[in-house]
Amino acid sequence: AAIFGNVQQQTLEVVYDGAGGRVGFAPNGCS
Amino acid sequence: AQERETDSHTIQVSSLLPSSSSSCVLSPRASTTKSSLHVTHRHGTCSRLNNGKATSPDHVEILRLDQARVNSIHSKLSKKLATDHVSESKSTDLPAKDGSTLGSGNYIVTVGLGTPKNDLSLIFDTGSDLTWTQCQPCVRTCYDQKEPIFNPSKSTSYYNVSCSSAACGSLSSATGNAGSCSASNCIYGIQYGDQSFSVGFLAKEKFTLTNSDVFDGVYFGCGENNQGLFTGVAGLLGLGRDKLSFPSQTATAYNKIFSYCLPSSASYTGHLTFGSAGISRSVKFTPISTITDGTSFYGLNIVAITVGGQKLPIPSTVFSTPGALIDSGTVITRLPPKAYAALRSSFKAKMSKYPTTSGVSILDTCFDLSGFKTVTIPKVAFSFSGGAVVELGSKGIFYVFKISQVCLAFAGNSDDSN
Repeated sequence: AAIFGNVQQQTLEVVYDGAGGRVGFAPNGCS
Repeated sequence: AQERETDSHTIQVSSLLPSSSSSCVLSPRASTTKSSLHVTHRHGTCSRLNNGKATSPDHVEILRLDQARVNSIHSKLSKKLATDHVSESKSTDLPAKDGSTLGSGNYIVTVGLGTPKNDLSLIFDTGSDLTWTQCQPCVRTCYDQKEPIFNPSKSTSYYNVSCSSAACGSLSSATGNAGSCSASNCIYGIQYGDQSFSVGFLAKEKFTLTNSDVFDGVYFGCGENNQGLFTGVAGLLGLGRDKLSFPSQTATAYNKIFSYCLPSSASYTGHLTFGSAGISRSVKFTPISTITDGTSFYGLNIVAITVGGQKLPIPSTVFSTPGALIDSGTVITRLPPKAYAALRSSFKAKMSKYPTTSGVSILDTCFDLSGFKTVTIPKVAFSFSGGAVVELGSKGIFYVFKISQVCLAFAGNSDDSN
């Protein structure tokens, strides 16, 4: 499988919605 | 000129290196949200394991371990789960076999365990499920950790779990190994492709995230025999999708929702927030795909990759055949060989004004930026099913060994089918 790693995730807001069956992304998650 | 600005990042070359400052900038989100923890780089100035002294990890070793983790993820996806039983007494004789490999485990959070509370730094990992920490007594070996090793006999809220319990039966899916019995107590074992392992009692304990977010009776591994790549940290926080994972166990409070931001620098903290508090309105969602039956990974469907505003000519089957997943513990993004070749070719073409240099480890596209004050790099964006387009931050494109060796932080898988 392709793997989306943690260098690429830096500064993004990464949202795991296990109940909703979805993963989300937004920019500037650390600010 | 406007188009170039939209499709590229222009950054100070000096900002590619870690700050020499020993100060730590705290995440406002983690400081103000009640269910939020500070995320720190394990080796950074913000890490409580580091006493404010930033260390320089061996990058080649980090990438070697990253490849070991990726190999084990691929192996886990291609095999049925093991059903071997483990026992405490035989644990040091366990063969190294494919499982979830820790890799460099770069990001940690601190949680409180037990009564009275013991603050422990745990690697947080969306690629595995069982939370565990080292426990006293160490019946065989324990690695060095910064904080005192948890002593269950001094906690009034600690309970061993029976080997006839449903939780003990869940270990097969959570760890790849069935639980076993020792005087009616459930024994877990999790071993990793690089010979790291943790073996001990499956137990229940009070977990304190923050003063207002406290959970009694959380299942975790109390490891009395532990070895491997965990030096400094107290254990691991499993954030996968299995029912023994921390998000599943706290589902009544947080509905299996959590979010994080990984800081761009070792002198900043990010956040790991449970529940939906503070989630940005601009979040774009993509469905979790089932990458392989029986695994608890968070699967993604990559649809396209854009470099410098141009969509790469990659047939959709290149992504859909092997599938994809997101993992907080894998460092470098891995792509199918055809997709990586297209990304590398486009990126190099758009970086042609900068001199190239030799590759390192799994990274083969590197630039010498030592003669430049600023650098303009093409933006990279991933499109996922459901219409989510994710533009990577400028820090999400390079892995920096030194200014004279700045490498594209992507690698190809060895095979189009994995």
